[in-house]
Amino acid sequence: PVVLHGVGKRYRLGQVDIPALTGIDLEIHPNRFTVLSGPSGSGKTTLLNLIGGIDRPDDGRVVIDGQDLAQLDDDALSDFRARRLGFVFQNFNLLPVLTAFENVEYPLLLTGAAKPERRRRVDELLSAVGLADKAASRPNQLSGGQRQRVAIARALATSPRLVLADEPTANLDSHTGAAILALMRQMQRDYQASFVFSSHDPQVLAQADDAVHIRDGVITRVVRNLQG
Amino acid sequence: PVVLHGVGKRYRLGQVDIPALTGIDLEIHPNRFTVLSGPSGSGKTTLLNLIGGIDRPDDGRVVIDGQDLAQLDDDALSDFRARRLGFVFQNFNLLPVLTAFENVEYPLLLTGAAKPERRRRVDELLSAVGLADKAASRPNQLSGGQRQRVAIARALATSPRLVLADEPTANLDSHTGAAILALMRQMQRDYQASFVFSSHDPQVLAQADDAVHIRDGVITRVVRNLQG
Ligand SMILES: Nc1ncnc2c1ncn2[C@@H]1O[C@H](COP(=O)(O)OP(=O)(O)OP(=O)(O)O)[C@@H](O)[C@H]1O
Ligand SMILES: Nc1ncnc2c1ncn2[C@@H]1O[C@H](COP(=O)(O)OP(=O)(O)OP(=O)(O)O)[C@@H](O)[C@H]1O
Ligand SMILES: [Mg+2]
Ligand SMILES: [Mg+2]
Repeated sequence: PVVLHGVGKRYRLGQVDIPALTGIDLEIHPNRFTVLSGPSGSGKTTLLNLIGGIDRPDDGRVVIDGQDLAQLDDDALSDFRARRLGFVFQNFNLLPVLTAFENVEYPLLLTGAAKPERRRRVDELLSAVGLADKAASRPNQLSGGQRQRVAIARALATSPRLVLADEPTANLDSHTGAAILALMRQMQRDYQASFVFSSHDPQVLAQADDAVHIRDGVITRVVRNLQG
Repeated sequence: PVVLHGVGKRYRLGQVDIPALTGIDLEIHPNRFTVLSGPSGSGKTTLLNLIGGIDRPDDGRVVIDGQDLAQLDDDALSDFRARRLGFVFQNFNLLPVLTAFENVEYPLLLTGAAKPERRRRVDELLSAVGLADKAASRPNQLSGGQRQRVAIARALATSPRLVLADEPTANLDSHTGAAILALMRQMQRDYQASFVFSSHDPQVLAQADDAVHIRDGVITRVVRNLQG
């Protein structure tokens, strides 16, 4: 559902342009786990932000379900994202003034679901990430990994068609990480959702249906697993 | 050089106390890599903060090189930390208004080293973590892993006797993580330093001289490697 044509992104540093991404041609296949793999600083977060419409490219086009994101003004893009996407960011995922429950509930407020239905959904997700007992806690009362699990629950709240997760299992022990991946795999089957992860975790790469290898802002290799 | 006697830490949540650590008796042996291993929420960050004097226990005593930290008032404790310890935090490591160079230089300003000596040391450390070309960048211009590498360089700046690192290789690809561990191992030999890491990274655990397994705020097992 996602196609990138000749996408480029640069950051200005004084007199110089840092090429964060160059000439990206990429197709994200639907209903699969796609993993962006590459060294620190290679451009994974930048690429995720462009796919998710969090940022706009300097060159090329990002097209999701036939919609060229460049045709949407900021309000329309924001609305498009809220309805179709779920995000786990690398930093600053949660609203510090809200509890874990309220953070996970937040995307559901935008969809018009009634309170009893929201409560049921949030409780289900918090249990799935092992944090039912932390529903009333605020982010500053949670460990690094616990915050990440709340962020993952929130990203899945509206059962979005496309979930973008930046290093979702960083700060998680392998046991919790495996449980999170299994949850996302279940979501992918139940809701026909697509997942795009950036990750350094070999456990995540092992679970990938497709792997996009990126280095110094260019794609070096794409591996598609064709069975199953 | 570090001994904990009956250390406990609780967090107050409304009417209830959350026991983050209970009955911790632990000896950190000098000049070794000690790894704190345990699931998300088990108490690793809390324990590191107590060892480093960033926080004070509710029960028990923390003794570093014979100094009971409870005998030091906040100013004396702050001074003790600045001279002897190096830290890599799980979050918010760097000062956003300073460049990578200035962030790494900062601890050296407190030791009275002259500018040419500071410059030499900072350049050496930035090269060692692979970020010589990012010396003039600010944290918001760096990727997650790049910020972490700057934080590691900063923790090593004053060649401290004790380095505490919370998840130092999270957000780093395995190649960069291995390079960072090798750098720390070199520091440990050259400067007779002790390293205490919390980590979920099997690569870090494999490098450990001693492993402290923690679960639900208690130590379940300590493994000392006695050869070499
Ligand atoms: N400021 C706080 N207020 C209340 N509870 C807290 C606070 N900080 C930590 N806790 C709780 O103490 C427990 C231990 O937290 P800690 O951050 O030490 O875990 P951790 O082992 O570092 O986890 P992770 O691997 O996820 O970083 C957790 O249950 C956490 O919710
Ligand atoms: N706001 C910015 N200003 C300037 N340069 C930036 C900015 N954001 C990112 N960069 C640069 O773009 C490059 C790619 O960064 P990006 O965050 O996409 O990497 P990454 O693959 O996610 O790395 P990591 O695995 O460390 O998170 C890096 O060289 C980084 O320094
Ligand atoms: Mg990143
Ligand atoms: Mg922690």
